[in-house]
Amino acid sequence: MFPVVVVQGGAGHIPKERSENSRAGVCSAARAGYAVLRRGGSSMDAVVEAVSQLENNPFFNAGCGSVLNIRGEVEMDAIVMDGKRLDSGAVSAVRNIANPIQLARLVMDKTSHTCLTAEGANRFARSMGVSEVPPESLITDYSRMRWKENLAPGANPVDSQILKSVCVNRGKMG
Amino acid sequence: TVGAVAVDAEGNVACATSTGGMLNKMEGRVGDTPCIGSGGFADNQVGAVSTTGHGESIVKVTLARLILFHVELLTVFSGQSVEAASDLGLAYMKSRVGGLGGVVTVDPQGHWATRFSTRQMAWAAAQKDTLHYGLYTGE
Repeated sequence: MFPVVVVQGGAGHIPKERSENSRAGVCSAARAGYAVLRRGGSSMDAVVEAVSQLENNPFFNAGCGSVLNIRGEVEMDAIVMDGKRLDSGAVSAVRNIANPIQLARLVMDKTSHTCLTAEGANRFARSMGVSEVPPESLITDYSRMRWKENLAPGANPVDSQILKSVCVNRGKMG
Repeated sequence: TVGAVAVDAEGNVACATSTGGMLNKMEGRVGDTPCIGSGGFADNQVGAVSTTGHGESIVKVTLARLILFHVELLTVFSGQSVEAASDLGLAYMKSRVGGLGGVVTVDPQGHWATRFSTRQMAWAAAQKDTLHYGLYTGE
């Protein structure tokens, strides 16, 4: 048996001008995760390290660089699972957190629950000493540009009824 | 979406998946990522999977768990690979709900696969001090 780390940076269409950075980003993340294993770290330590790196890389849709919701805001989800005891932790719809994957691990390690959501997850983050970041720090020019492009002409972003006609076949990939 | 799976020196497997979700999604929309068995699953007896793609489709077929179900069956009955199991899961999602996506999969022995039904998926794998990576089908 040979230890291994395998990472993915998202499926779908990757514009040519972003392909090299995407390639470099996943390679760097895999190396970082593998370095953890070589130091004797656990598979859980390795995947959290690899995914944290990808969250910090603005070329990927997670953490900094996340796509925006209809209101132009970042809402992020994350999960970890440990195969040894089937332990799991997750967060959903969290804001202002640089590394949701680390918060998901805290849910697994520090609570008896499997998933915390929205403001509850953010409050848990504060109680764990996880510092919040300004919302703008997670938004890139590219994600804002795509958000604007995918708004229907004249659409009110707050009106969720419009959303169905806007998003049926555009930007379907998460 | 981004994600990772790993096997350590003790044969323990783990998965992690993180996402900003879907472009211009409704406020409060949650997809597959934080759902056990959909955005990821890990079990030392079978392997680990992290998924990406159309979240609503992935949830409907619980893609990560489905692939590990195939890993289990293929290993027991035919000795086939994590690659074949990943393809079976993705094909089922495409045929049943029309969803496309990608996965990274490992088994506890360190066999691994990166498979996708979309045009592209950025991926990389490190094992035995060697780095593998790709973006297009066949890479």
